[in-house]
This record gives sequence, structure tokens and C-alpha cells, in this order.
Amino acid sequence: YPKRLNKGDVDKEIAKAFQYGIYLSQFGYLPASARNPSNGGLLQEETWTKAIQDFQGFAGINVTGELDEETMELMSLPRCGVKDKVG
Amino acid sequence: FGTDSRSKRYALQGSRWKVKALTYRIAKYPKRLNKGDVDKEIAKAFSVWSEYTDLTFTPKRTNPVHIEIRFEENEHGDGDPFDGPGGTLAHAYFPVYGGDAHFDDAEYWTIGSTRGTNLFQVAAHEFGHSLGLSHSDVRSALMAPFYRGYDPHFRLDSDDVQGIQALYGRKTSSGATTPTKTTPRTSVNTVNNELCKDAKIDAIFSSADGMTYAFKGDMYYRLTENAVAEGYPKRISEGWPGLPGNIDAAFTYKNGKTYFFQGSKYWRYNGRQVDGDYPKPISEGFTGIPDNIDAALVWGGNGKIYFYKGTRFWRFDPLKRPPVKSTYPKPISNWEGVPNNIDGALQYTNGYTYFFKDNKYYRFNDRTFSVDAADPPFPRPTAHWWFGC
Repeated sequence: YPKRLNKGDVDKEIAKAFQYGIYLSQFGYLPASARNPSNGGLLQEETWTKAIQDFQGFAGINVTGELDEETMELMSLPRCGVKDKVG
Repeated sequence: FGTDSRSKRYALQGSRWKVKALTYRIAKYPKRLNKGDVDKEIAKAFSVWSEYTDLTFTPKRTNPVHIEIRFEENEHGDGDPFDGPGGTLAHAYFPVYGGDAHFDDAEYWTIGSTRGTNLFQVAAHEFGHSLGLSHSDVRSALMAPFYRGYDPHFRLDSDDVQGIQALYGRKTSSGATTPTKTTPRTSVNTVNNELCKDAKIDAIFSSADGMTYAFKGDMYYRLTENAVAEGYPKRISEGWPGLPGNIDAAFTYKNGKTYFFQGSKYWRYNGRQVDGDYPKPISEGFTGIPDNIDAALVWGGNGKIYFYKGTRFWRFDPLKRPPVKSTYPKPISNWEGVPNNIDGALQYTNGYTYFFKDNKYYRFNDRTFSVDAADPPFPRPTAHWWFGC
């Protein structure tokens, strides 16, 4: 764990990153090629931001590129399992 | 699917059923609902789509059927597992992938209640996918991806109606009808010109400055929104010095140059000026394309050049080597509803593709990849709709 953050807070942030990352990937906002091999498989920040922006645009909410309250609330709604972005 | 964030609308996945009489079967029922009630809700969910189209849905007890419906939990054999209560409620496959619909049986499915998850609404949404609709970014549309609770006054949004009618056309039997968005080209004045006596043309194209021209014999006609412009016809040789009459085909490419084809030769023009040493052999400038073509156009679907001759067509990509793949020519019947031996083809400013044969024309829907379903139907008389006769 990082030295300067509360463990509970860190747990929550990590869980959030996984949860919403999986969501964006599942519904077509994060392509499979998003991983940056040079960083050992981590997402590039702009890819992550764009994915959130795309979702926000599709859902008709403020396009901030951030996982704000409104965005997370929408992602928590029950929904259809089909991708939003279909090739 | 509009890419402009200001214009929201439905999305077509790209496949649809070729028949309108579809069958379905509920192969596995939910654990907590009465089977008869489920049958009724599923039938009601299908009727949402048949209300605005000529689609019919018939339940069957045994296979084969078009759409199989199952209530399942967790991993259920398609590699797309459900996730328990909440989250994903259901999913369905587009027509090209079979059209089946699966519902998460871990959900608390209800009928006509504010509690749980309304089966009718979710099923109607999933059947939209089974028919070829993707998710809409219109918040109020049934095809929006989120479930926002039971709506006792549920109705299809106009966006949903437009989407399903783009795929399957409007309902032609008695019942609800919705006017299409496209405004027909109607004539205001009756005009006497040669094209009114014989509307068959040699070629039709749009110029770089957005004008539309029809060629017939040695003459050409500039077309307005709904008729032939005043002062026409004029001689082709005056409009494009050096160009002969009886042109086979013409198009303007994205480089702004207009290409004309006749016999074994082609010309390239920059506006009204010939752009170099022309004519040249088609075999030289358009390797892989035959002589004496019927029509050509730059198709808005992908920006490639398409040539049509007889019963076949070729796709020409100037950026590729070779520019015509070995899989061409292909049958014109691939362009559903377009006849063979056409006279002209045009990508028009309204985004539709038009094909002309004899004195009639066809409007082609690039999204559904078929001749548009409309009222009155296609083909329509060219003289009335294009030339103001």
C-alpha cells in the first residue's frame, strides 16, 4: 500500500478502476488494443479519458473525461448487455 | 450512426432479416413467472415492432425458429455470462449472429409492477437487437441501453420507429403509419422538355461545385431541386469543350476532378476544363475496369468508385495495388433491389444513392444496403420526380 494514503481509500479506488474499466471494455468503449505494451500492459491515460468521454457523450451527460458522480451513477444503472459501440 | 454529438439518433447494426414473417420460441422459461403470463408479455414485446412495420412474429413450440428466447443465469454457453441481480439484465444477438435473446434469470422479472424488472420493456428492447437495431443515444428511446424503471404508459419513441422502418419499411397493411423523414422531389411546374418525352438518360453526376447534371445524347441538363434548370438543354461540347456526346458514365471524385467515360476512353476535367492530355484508354487509367460501362459512382458508404456493366459491378480503389481486387466483378444483385443494365448512378447531396434505368429510378439506402422502402415505392418515374414533368 502507498505510504501516505488510507488503506480503505486505496481499496476503494482500485476497485473502482477495475469496475469501471471492465464496464467500459464490456460495452465497447475500451478496445482490446488499448493496452500500452511499453508500460507492461497499462492503459494510456488519453485512451482511458477518451473512453469515458465517449460514454458520457453517448449517455448524454456532461463530457468531462472524469469518472465523476454523474458518470458513475449512470454506470451503476441496470442495462442491456449488448455493446453501445458496435463496429 | 451520426457522429455529430449534436444529432442524436438510432443506430443500425448492419444486418437484418430478409424475410418479414419471423418465428420465435421460448426455449427456457423464467423460474418465478407463470408460463402463460410470460407468453403474453413476450408476444406483446414483439408486437411493439410489428405495429410500425410489416414484420409478423409467430410463436412455435419446436425448432427451427428465427429467434430463440431463454432465461439463464451466469455462464450459459455463449461466452457472455450474466452477473446476478442488477447490472446486465439481458442481451440479444443481431440477425447476422442468429437473433436469439437471453434474459438473466437472476433478475426479479415482473409484469405490470413497479417492483423488480419489467419483462415486457426489457424484452421489447432485446427484440430490437434481434431485428438489427443497435443502441440509441436518444435518452427516451426504447433502444437506449439503460433500464430506468417500469413505465406503465410505454410507447416507442419516434427514434425507435425511424430505426425499425429504416430496416423493414413502413407498415403497408392497415394500422399505424409514420411518414418518412425524406421529402420527395415534387415538381412545382409542368415543364416540356425532351426528357419529359423520354426520361432515359446516358449518365448523371454531381460536379465539384455541387451541381447535378444529366447527359442525354449530345445534350446536357442541369437539374435543380425538383426540375430542369431554365435555359437547358445545352450542348455537351459547349459545357465541356473537347467532350463528345453519348457519354456512358461520369462521376466527380474527392479530388474535385470529374471523369467521363465513353467506349474504351475516359476524360478528366477540372471544372469545365480538360485536365491534361485526354482522352486516355480506360485500361490505362482504370486498370481492371472494362470498356463500355453502363454507369459509375463514388459511393458514399466508403468513398470507393463503383463501375456497373450488365449484370456485374467492379469496385475501384485508387489507393490500392491492384485497384480492383480479384474478387471482382460481383453481381449487381448484391445491391439489393437494384436492376441490371442500369443507365446512370448518382450519390446525391441528400446522402442517398440513386440508380437510373430506362425512365425510372431507384433510391438506395446505404445503411440498409437495399433499395429504400417508401411510399410510393421504387422504382419511380424519373420524369416526374427529377425533371419536373
